[in-house]
Formats: sequence, C-alpha cells, structure tokens
Amino acid sequence: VREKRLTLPPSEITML
Amino acid sequence: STLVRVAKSATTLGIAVEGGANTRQPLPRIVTIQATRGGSAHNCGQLKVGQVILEVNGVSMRGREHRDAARLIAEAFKTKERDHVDFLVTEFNVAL
Repeated sequence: VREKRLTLPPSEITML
Repeated sequence: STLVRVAKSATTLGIAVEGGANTRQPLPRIVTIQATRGGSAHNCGQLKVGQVILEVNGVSMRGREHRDAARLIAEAFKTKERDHVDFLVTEFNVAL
C-alpha cells in the first residue's frame, strides 16, 4: 500500500 | 474533526486547496488562506492552512477527484440558498 501511495501523482492546486 | 461555518462576508472564499482522489493527498487540504484582500475564510478566522476538508455542507469529499471537490466547494460558496458554507475539517491527514 505504501509503495502504491508513493506512485500517486501530486495534486493540482485550485484557488477558490 | 471540527465544524467551521464560514459566513459569505466577502466576494471570494479566499482559500487554495490541493488534493483529491487518486493523488498523493486523497482529501482536499487547505494550502493557502488569502489574507491580503481577505476573503470570507480569512474573515472567519477559523480555517487554517494544513486542515483537511472532510465535508462541505454535509457532502463528503471522500472519493472525489480534485476538480470535483473544488467544484463542490466553489458551488457551495456561489449558491444563494445559504449565506454561509459549513466545512467539516480535521488537523490530521486521515488515512483512507
């Protein structure tokens, strides 16, 4: 699970 | 977790969020609270950078991708049905 997490992409950031 | 009611006291909400399903940050997290030309969040004074948003007006953020979560927050601020937005937030990055 930990390895899978690390492969997830970073998120974009949205200004609201 | 904490329920924070943000009154729509300014024309903008004034927060930046990152995260969503299928990213390293699975729930939206507050990364900025706009202080200059303060938005409603700044005026409220109870939202903080680093808090993770669990629900908006009772709607869960779980499983929502970034754009969907951002759209829900934007719509909650835009709707004229309420003069406030309720955020359920936590200081902790809850595991999913």
